[in-house]
Amino acid sequence: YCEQKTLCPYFIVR
Amino acid sequence: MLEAKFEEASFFKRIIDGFKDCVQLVNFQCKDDGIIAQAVDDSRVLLVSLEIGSESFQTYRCDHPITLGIDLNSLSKILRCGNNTDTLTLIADDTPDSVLLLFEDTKRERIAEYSLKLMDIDADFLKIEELAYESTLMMPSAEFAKNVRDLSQLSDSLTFTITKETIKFQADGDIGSGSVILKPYVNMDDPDQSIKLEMEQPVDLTFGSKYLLDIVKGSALSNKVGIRLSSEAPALFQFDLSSGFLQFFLAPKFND
Repeated sequence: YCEQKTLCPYFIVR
Repeated sequence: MLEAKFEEASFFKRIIDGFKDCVQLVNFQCKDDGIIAQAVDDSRVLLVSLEIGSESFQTYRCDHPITLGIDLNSLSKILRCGNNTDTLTLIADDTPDSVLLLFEDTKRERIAEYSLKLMDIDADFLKIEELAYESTLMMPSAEFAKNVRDLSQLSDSLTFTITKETIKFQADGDIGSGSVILKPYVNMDDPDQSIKLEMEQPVDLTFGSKYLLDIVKGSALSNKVGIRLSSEAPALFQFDLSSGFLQFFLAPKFND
């Protein structure tokens, strides 16, 4: 199992 | 006033079908040089970025920047009403509350006209900087789609491993495991079938199968897909249009 990252660290996503 | 005419309605339909399953509410920004759109999926894992250059249209005119807030489910319903070989013209005034879709069968002088209500969509438009990637690969989009669909049956995660001369897609799941290994390859007769690899640094990244399954729906737009990978940035999957592109930025999973 690996946890899914979000785009937030890379793009400013609301 | 926006008046944007596609030579074939099927072209716009393929673009919308390419990303309508991962995002629903999208602002289409119409400017003098074409139409751009961006949307992030609800889980904030996948970003879609579309650019349709004015040269992709038979005729294109946009005097003022206009934003069309569109529910893609609704748009798809209307797009299904047109015939693939009809021309399709999008028409909107400068402060529109709806967009007109005009399907014309020039041979039969058949005209179908639909009006789609627009929505106020509160979404940021991101300035996507050119990112540095460690490996770039270009391959036939149909082959990439098949690999993703095949391996996704085995696991909800797919691992992409790029080394100097090798591209490896791998799935490891409860029922078993699978991998596809590709090498760069030049097809002189059909260059679109070639596989190109530029590796600055080896890459080993894991992505969610469900997002990849959405991304490969863009394969209907182009024979080739460009894939750019980095451990420091979201992966970029790009399908080129004759003028413009459909891009997907996908955040990886934590590699454990």
